[in-house]
Amino acid sequence: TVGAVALDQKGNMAAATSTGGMTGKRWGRVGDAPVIGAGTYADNRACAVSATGWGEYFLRVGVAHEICARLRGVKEFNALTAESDGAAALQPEEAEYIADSVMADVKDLGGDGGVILVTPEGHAVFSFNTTGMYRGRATSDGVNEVAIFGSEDKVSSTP
Amino acid sequence: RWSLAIHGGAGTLSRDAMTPEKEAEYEAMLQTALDAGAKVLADGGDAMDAVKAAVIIMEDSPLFNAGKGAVLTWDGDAELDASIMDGRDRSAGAIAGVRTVKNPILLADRVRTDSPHVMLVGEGAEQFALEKGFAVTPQSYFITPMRLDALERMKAKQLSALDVDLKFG
Repeated sequence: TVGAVALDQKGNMAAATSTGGMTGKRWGRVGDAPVIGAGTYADNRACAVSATGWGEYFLRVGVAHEICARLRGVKEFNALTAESDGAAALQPEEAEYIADSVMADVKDLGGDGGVILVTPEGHAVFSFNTTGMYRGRATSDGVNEVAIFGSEDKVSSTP
Repeated sequence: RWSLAIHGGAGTLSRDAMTPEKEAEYEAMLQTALDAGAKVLADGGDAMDAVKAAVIIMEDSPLFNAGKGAVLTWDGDAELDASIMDGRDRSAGAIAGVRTVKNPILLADRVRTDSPHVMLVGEGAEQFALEKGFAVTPQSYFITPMRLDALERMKAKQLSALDVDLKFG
């Protein structure tokens, strides 16, 4: 599976995902990628998400929409309280926490994989519960990095 | 301010199975895809164009499980799925089970822009592709030795097709 998420200079966001599914699939099996809400979601109010992994679990959790919905809730709460504490903008730690939390939900059900997301504030976030994820991010702030492995020791059989 | 993130799948190789040469090959292709999307954004282009630019490069690379080099079904075919969504208006397009379209992400986007629907599957999606001028790409384009080997290894474990589909809830 491959995917991309982006925030442009006008503040608009987009998400895209493309896949061949799983080796040996039959019966017209469809995994996460082509299902809006599970593997792909974009909403200027919240974030843009693309996923990879055991699609059935992403379908059951509704991963991409779940992350966007939680982020939108945080942003709305921050906006409500901004007048008192001035902290309306989403912090990268909040986005990472929410992405990790939703991926933990996938893991609890027995699934694995990962997500990429960008936020309206320009944060580019990864979360995965596999050994690694082929990934990259670039921002106007000068970030430009690609990587494969992470620090976890679980190996996925997901293609 | 702009921002871009890409992925090329998760977990196909353990650290032990990854050679330095292979790792460099993957990283170079990821960088190429990242650069393509980043250029669109740095030049003031739309997020939608940026994600398509990045995904097309990975679909065209045999390294990743999408487009050319996609994994194979039990019957040895490439069967492709894709989706795309625009955060401006939450317009979305998706296709599934397509076998003849070189860049499925572009067909998903045409579903978004040129059909009244969100998701088309199988023969219907391919008929839509033909009507919109997409070239018919032969299966031989998508199938690579690496994916054929993977399917053969799976079948050599004496799994039945039923075993492959047992799981997941």
